Amino acid sequence: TTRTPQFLGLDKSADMFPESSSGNEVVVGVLDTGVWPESKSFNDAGFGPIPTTWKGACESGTNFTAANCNKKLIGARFFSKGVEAMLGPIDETTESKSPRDDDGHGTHTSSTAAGSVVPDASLFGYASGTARGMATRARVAVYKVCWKGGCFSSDILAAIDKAISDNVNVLSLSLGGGMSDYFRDSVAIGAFSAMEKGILVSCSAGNAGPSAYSLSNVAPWITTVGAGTLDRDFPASVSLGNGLNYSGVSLYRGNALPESPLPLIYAGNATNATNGNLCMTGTLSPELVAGKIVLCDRGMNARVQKGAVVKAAGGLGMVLSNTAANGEELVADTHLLPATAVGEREGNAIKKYLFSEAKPTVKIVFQGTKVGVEPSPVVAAFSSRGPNSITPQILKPDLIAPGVNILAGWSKAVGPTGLAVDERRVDFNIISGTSMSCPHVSGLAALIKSAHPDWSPAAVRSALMTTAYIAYKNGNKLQDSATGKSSTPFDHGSGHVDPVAALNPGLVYDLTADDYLGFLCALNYTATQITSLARRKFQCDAGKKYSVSDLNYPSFAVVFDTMGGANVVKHTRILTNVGPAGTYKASVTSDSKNVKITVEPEELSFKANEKKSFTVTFTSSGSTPQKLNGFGRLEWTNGKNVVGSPISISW
Amino acid sequence: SSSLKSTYIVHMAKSEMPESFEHHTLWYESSLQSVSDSAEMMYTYENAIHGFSTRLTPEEARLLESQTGILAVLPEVKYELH
Repeated sequence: TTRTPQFLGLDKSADMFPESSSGNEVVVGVLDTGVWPESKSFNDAGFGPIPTTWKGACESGTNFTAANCNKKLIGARFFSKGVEAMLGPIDETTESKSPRDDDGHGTHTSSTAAGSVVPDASLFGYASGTARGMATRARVAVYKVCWKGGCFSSDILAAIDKAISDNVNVLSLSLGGGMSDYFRDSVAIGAFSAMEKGILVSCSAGNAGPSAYSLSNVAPWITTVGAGTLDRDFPASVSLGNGLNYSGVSLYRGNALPESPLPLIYAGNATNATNGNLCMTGTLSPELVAGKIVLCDRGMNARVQKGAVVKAAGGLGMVLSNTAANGEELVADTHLLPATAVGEREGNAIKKYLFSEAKPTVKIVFQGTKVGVEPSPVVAAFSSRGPNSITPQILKPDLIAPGVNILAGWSKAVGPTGLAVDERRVDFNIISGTSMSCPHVSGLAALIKSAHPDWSPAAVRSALMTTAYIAYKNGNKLQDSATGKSSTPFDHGSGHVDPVAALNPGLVYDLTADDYLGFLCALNYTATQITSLARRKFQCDAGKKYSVSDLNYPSFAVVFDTMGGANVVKHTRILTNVGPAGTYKASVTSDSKNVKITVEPEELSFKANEKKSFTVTFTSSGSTPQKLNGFGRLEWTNGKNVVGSPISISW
Repeated sequence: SSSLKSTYIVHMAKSEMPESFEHHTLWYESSLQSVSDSAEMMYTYENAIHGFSTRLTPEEARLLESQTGILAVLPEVKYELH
């Protein structure tokens, strides 16, 4: 990526991360659509011998041999038995039955996590700069589990199975499969085993936002990553015949439009189809759109597909308008024709002009790349939101990371739009999704792991979470693109990742596999269900009182019973000092007047490596408030380190 | 009929493997063969879970799930890129 290293402060702190030079080799495993090994992001210049602990392999298949791997890309496997059993044999004329990436997504995610440094990267000149992954010195192992027909659980589980025995250190999964209980979800099941082996598993939260309860990958042993924006934009404004201008975004590069304004038509008025306003394939009338710029509404089909539909009908350009579902969030695309995307408000204003003017005209002005956009980050509207639908007492997502308009490596088997008609080929592409934010955290986790090789996955996650920020430099709270207002812990979790701070978190909330098994006991899982996850006989202790709220998680999700009466919920936690000896003091803030929050003790003094416990008591006044969610924050500080935890309170 | 077969992930309780089996894969195969003459193991899982994936009819899956040593028989789920 060309902007996130600066945005995250990695450019100023390269010498703080020891990475491979200290011998603490870290391998990031990525389960995705495979890899384009010729990408410069997998250049192995300067890499030493492959770690002796590495047990992985580079598997051969269509257009892929062991020679495609090197000292950077040290593993490449593919898993297709599941997809082939379901959909029939893979057609090797259209899809590589090998680790080769025919889609681009896997090359993008793996290069984001751990791509090498590539000078002079850009997409058609947009977002130009030096591209690099988050952990440039980490090794990459790809596990192809996603095919044209989808990603199937039997293949995903087989890939996790192999990744564990290969000895990866971090697993990155930018995929999800709805909301099922942990013992039915193959990603959660596989992630549990990986976690037991010391592997940090980072997963995307999903793109089903801004609806509540829209998260996937919510198991507490998974690091769940939502998406935020960068301080970069690609403005392409709309200039109407009446002199009014509206801002939009675009990554179009190609033949320019004429200097003079062009006629503008609404797709809904250029079709006989009921959903013609959406510019679905074959719905636009060529006689009506030829030589014009077409205004299409977002929804149903892919955004770039709409551009292709307009082009095929003879349109010269497109203005793509958001609807209420997307609000004002703009996602830039590499359209096949001159096109720009505008927000719902701008789209409505353009439509108002269009419907009131006999001969409406428009110009699209492409302005290239703009950096320093504020405020940033803003929580992406598409980023999935809490509460956690499986276990409301565990706050998810865990944190957010850059996931909007991210430049990273791409496959040469497909154009940047992914459309079959797109014959352009690029080294880098710019795309958006929690798929993009997840590998950022995977790579940053690899950096933390290289600096602290003895830390557990939970300790690494805790460091990333407790040092995440929730306010801009001017003190204002992070915003939510979906509302334009302040975001909440249900949107951003612990906040936006700050890897430099995560390197020295001061204290961590650590967890072991047995802690998670106790959590499953608290959920009243049956012995069979627990054995399924644990792969060993585990009996909940009948004499022990298990509590979900006692899982040593770095955040607090309090759920009050609405059935009346005063209500008290206690959360007990254990902090481990990973810094020098010192004294930390607790402070709590909350926007919920109905709940009293106390911390006992309020002060903790630590020796080096010492563990200390504390209890947070949440006391509801008894009446259920009109607003059913409240939010707050607990911070422990020694004057230097701030160990922050978000609090959500629900009735 | 094979057209009705779907993929299932079978979770085995390895600790309950009868001593008569020398290797767990033999036990897996034996368990599978007890409900289906034709089903084959697609993957054998060693680290992520103890078990295997295979193609079964719903009736075969139900029968397998009721056997001793079988923890769960979960249907294949399709995941999507984010």
